[in-house]
Amino acid sequence: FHTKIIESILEPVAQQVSRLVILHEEAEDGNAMPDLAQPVRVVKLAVDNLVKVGYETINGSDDQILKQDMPPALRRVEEASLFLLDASAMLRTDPYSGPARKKLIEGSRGILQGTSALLLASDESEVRKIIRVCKSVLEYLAITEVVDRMDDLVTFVKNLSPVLTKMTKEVDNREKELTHQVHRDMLIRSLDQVKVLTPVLISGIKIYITANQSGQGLKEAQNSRDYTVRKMSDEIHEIIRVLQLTTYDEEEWD
Amino acid sequence: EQILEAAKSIAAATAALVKSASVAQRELV
Repeated sequence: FHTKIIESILEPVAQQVSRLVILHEEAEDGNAMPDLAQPVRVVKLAVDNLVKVGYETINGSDDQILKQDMPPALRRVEEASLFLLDASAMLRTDPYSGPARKKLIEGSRGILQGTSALLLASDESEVRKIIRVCKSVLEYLAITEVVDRMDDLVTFVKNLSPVLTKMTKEVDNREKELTHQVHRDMLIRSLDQVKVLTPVLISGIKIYITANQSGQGLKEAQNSRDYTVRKMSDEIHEIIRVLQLTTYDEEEWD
Repeated sequence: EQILEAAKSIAAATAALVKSASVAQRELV
């Protein structure tokens, strides 16, 4: 689980399911199962609520990928809850039923997998929102070359500042939410670079404007400004790349 | 946010269910 919130939700249930699987494998015949009708009913109510909330989220979103990813996850959870209902009914008839135990495990696993897929789809949608903010910063950086007067620079800084602040805040929050330390470090490093380079860029544009007016050192000023723009853009592209990573890649760390 | 809350409820309910079943199994092991 690559985020702390997903980990905190799914890790306890994943552990319980694993334990049940191990116990089932160790004691194939098993003890008599208690009546699971009540806990299964609680799960079914929670599933019905998730399905309702899930479709409301889908209908209220303009994220096409989310609209595509969420329904299969919801179906998975719904199907799994039916397995649990079946298992519960079978165990009422025969508390030693082997097939019922298998259905119970399959249903629990299905709930875990479906909920995991759902949370992942929702999380990826949130990441795409952050990436959109990053891309709007990139768009501003791309128009740096047309800033050749001081009043243009004032407008440029006025427009760039809020979107840059938003990007910094959102990437910063995201970094704190990740479980993989390597990914967190990568985001911190790139974000720090962007913060350091921002005043360098503004200063570089100023020098370019002055050089443009005086006609002296224009080429050097332009090269220096463009170099800073490239560096900042590269760091933002790196942020976008890392934001999309969901697994720990050993080789990448090496 | 609503999705997270709904997922938390499912996870808690499923964990409780599986725990009930595990207790019965564990007695034998």
